[in-house]
Amino acid sequence: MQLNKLYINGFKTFAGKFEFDFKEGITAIVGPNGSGKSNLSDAIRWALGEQSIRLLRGSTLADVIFAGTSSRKQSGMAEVTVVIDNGDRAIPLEYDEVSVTRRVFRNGESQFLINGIECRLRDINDMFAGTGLGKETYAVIEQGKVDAIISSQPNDRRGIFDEAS
Amino acid sequence: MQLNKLYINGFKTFAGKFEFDFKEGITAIVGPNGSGKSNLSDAIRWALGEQSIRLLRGSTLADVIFAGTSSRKQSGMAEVTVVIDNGDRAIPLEYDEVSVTRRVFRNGESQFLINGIECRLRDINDMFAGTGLGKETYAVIEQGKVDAIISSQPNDRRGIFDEAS
Amino acid sequence: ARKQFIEMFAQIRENFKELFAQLFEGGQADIVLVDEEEPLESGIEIICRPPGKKLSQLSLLSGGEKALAAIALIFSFLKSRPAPFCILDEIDAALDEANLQRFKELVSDYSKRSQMIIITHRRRTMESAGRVYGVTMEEQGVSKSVCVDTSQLTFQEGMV
Amino acid sequence: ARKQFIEMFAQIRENFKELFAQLFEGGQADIVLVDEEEPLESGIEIICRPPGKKLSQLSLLSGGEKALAAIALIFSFLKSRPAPFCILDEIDAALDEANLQRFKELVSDYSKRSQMIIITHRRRTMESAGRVYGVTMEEQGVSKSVCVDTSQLTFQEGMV
Ligand SMILES: Nc1ncnc2c1ncn2[C@@H]1O[C@H](COP(=O)(O)OP(=O)(O)OP(=O)(O)O)[C@@H](O)[C@H]1O
Ligand SMILES: Nc1ncnc2c1ncn2[C@@H]1O[C@H](COP(=O)(O)OP(=O)(O)OP(=O)(O)O)[C@@H](O)[C@H]1O
Ligand SMILES: [Mg+2]
Ligand SMILES: [Mg+2]
Repeated sequence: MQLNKLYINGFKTFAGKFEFDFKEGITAIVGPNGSGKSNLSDAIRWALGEQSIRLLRGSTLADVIFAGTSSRKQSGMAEVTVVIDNGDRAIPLEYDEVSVTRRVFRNGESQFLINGIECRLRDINDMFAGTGLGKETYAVIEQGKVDAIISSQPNDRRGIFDEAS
Repeated sequence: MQLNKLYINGFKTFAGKFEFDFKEGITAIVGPNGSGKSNLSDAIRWALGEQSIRLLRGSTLADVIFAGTSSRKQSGMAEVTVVIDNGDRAIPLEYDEVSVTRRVFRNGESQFLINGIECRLRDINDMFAGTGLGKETYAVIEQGKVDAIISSQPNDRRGIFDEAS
Repeated sequence: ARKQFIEMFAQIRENFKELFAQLFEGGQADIVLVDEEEPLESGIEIICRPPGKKLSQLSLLSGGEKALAAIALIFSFLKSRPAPFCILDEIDAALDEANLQRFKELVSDYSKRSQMIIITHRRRTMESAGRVYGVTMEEQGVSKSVCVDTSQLTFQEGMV
Repeated sequence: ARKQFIEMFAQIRENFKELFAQLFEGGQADIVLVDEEEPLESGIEIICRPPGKKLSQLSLLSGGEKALAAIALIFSFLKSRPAPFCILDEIDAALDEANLQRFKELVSDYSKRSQMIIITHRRRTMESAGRVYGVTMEEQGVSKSVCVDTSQLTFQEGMV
């Protein structure tokens, strides 16, 4: 199981349609301050079902939709699709690739899709349970939060241990 | 007014006696992780009267005393002296240099001295009032806290504005 | 569930001890259940002692030491429970050059088990990547990205 | 006290607008009293808009943008009320190379008013210093320092 492709449209600073290919091994994401690197990581977390507005750094769910600039109109919706390699059938579905899509519209309405078929957030959470990519994942570390686990209180550290078992 | 000299003895990782000369302009402090750079900045803040144990990263006042290593005994006390140039008489005392010393012993007893004469913490605070180096100083920025002022709530931002007026 | 947790915890603990000593080139680390009787509810204590230093509270560790200890813990999880992919956003920001090199080696090592996506400004970390995505803003406020294969790149100091 | 605060606040505000536009090469910033009636009690709102972007909440700013905005604010205070000396501990950690250069120029400029003591791992920032103190641990757990005059130094990438 690994990440194969990422399609983004209208999510934060990604105003148009974008496609990213990922291979195995290490991919580095580089670029100037404020150019959109952490927004990419937010897009992946969001597509996998992230509900915490605080983690997405906004104050409403619609804050992830491209807000427009002095020369471009705002987008009406944000859509992100994550395509995961399932050759090893880690996800119990009969497909070599599984795609997960999330959409949100300005009116707050949101949709989730697995391989193009509409589903609920619960179905996505069930799909990723036990892979390490669940809610308290240890596999996605946000900017500036690397030492949060070291600086937190003993009782607040349970999350990532529960995720792993 | 500027910092001329710093004498450290037994403060955190500075196990022996140390002397630092400072000139005007820019002094860079460099070195590997964990070597003692931020401890230097803690030493200066501490000598100027810093009382917050949390800002000094310990849990008791005696945590600033050199705790010993596998090959050196712990120190019995920590002492830091800051020598400030007073040629411009910004501090209303008839001296070209003013030295501020702070000592703490393992039993928790602490002493403050101005030019070698014992005084109270209040005297030191009064001396630095209005120079920008008071309690809520905007002139000493700890590691990892640069964007704290931007990320804090509007009511919590008063401190540094009150310091400046 | 209780048995599963205890087994997993013991594995992570072994990994953490090993990885900490590897990254710090010495020293000792440990993770301990605050309440052994209730493993499924208990808080978790983390103990770190960099080489040559006395055991001290975590709050006295330096910025770089805390980041390195956290990296050791994160990779302890990835070792026992490799995730399909892993996104690390500037976790190397506080590291000095020597620790950056050790981090780079660790990442190269683990990239055989889990796919690694690493956001960084540090040249040394970029050098370990097989592929680099450059994200820029040719039009102010709008992101654009371009993919470069690292085999054709030489990293200049001022590049990013 | 009230009159003094209002005057100081107005100065810092002017400085912040200017320094923000200088560091971001455009954009707008402002500081506003939440309650104009009670200047001595009121909270303080900070507004930042990087160039070409729509006005947004501070939380949406990137790590580097937040650090740069904070640097603009810190130096706004130093401009109106220069402190005898200033200690900055790795405030350049999140900056990219271009912003590091702007920061370096700002620090050089302000070092004429206040003495600057800067703890850093970034080479570009070190290059602006007249004097460098290297702090190391030849004996594990014990700090040692050595002073080097920068006129004899050439910074190698791997030096620190
Ligand atoms: N919905 C949105 N529409 C338009 N722009 C947005 C939206 N949400 C966030 N932004 C912009 O995205 C920028 C932040 O991007 P991001 O955090 O990805 O930067 P970065 O590349 O990670 O930078 P750094 O290296 O400083 O961490 C901010 O300037 C913010 O204004
Ligand atoms: N009282 C003490 N006695 C001995 N060692 C101490 C004491 N207090 C703190 N230390 C040690 O000081 C070290 C931290 O030093 P410091 O924070 O100055 O590092 P630094 O040079 O700033 O590193 P970085 O570049 O990672 O920020 C820790 O390893 C800690 O154990
Ligand atoms: Mg970022
Ligand atoms: Mg430090």
